[in-house]
Amino acid sequence: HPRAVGRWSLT
Amino acid sequence: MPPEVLARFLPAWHGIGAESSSIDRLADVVFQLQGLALPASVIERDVLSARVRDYRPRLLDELVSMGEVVWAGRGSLGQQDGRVALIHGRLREQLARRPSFFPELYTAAGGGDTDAVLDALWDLVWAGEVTNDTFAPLRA
Repeated sequence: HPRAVGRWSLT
Repeated sequence: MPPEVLARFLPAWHGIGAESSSIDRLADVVFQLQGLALPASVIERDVLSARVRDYRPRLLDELVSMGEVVWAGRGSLGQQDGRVALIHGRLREQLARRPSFFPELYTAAGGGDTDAVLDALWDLVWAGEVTNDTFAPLRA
């Protein structure tokens, strides 16, 4: 799983 | 690892026959197993009751109603049963506060096994609940 990219948010 | 060593290690690692019966113990068990698709008929009867002493369904209801634990369907098994995954709600809670980079999510999830946290995050992604501000995770 890639993880070190971008910011996660609720849809 | 020799099979006999693995056979001794696994029950202990899963806390089979654990003495603890608290709701915190149940939350730990859910965190360890989160994202794993199991038949709904098996989760409480075989899996949780073997890991939490004096397991009572009320404990899981409590965690679900508090939003600590979320369950998600993973396909039906005939007409009476289906696979279900328990997902720890901490990722959702953190994302409800603010969009977050992975290290912040990992901390919010309580640390531990990185892959377990990633599995839970991707469960939320594939359920359509979570997205990323770049397309890169999908490309990778």
